Amino acid sequence: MNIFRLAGDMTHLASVLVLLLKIHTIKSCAGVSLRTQELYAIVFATRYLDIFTSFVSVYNTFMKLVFLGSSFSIVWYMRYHKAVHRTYDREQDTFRHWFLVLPCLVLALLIHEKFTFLEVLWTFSLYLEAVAILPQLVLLQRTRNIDNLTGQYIFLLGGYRGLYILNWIYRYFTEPHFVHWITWIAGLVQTLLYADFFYYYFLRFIGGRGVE
Amino acid sequence: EEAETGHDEL
Repeated sequence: MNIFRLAGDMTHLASVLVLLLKIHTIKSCAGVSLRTQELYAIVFATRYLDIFTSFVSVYNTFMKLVFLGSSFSIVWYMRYHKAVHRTYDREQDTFRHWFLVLPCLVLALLIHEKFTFLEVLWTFSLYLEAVAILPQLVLLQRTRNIDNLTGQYIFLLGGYRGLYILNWIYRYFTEPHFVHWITWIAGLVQTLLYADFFYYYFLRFIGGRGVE
Repeated sequence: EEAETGHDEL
């Protein structure tokens, strides 16, 4: 573990806590894409399949349970909780996110580190996570301005993988044979997709107004 | 910290 990865995990944790806070306390998911949340639930479900078969550390297992629990409960809230569901913007959240799942699965079957069931699904989760934010970014474009909590959520979610890139650079220089091109490229693509959002976020943030 | 799948990151 290094400071970059810890900062990345804490940023990721903060993003799900901000979203849970918004949904649980003010019972609103306005501006939040259910489709992105569904994709993230699939990302964690396929990435943490080894949670019971391979123990890495208490921290690792605990964080996996937190991310699995939070992503599925957010989907549940947005789909089935009456008050929250009422604030879901179904008409605007129309990105065909299932069209992202199949290409990621095919790509994982073609490009992976090991051709085993767990490894292919793990690689699939990497590719899917790289594009999972697209429905949310499209929804953002349509709803124009969003409340600060949603803006913070997207900012933190985009930032965590950027910190992971620093972690990979650090590990590359400190650990022999630490080379994971697939993870690195997927992580880079994922972070670059936020570039546009980061630009506007910092513009508005510096301006002191909400994110538009 | 290496898991059997080689993945020690979240």
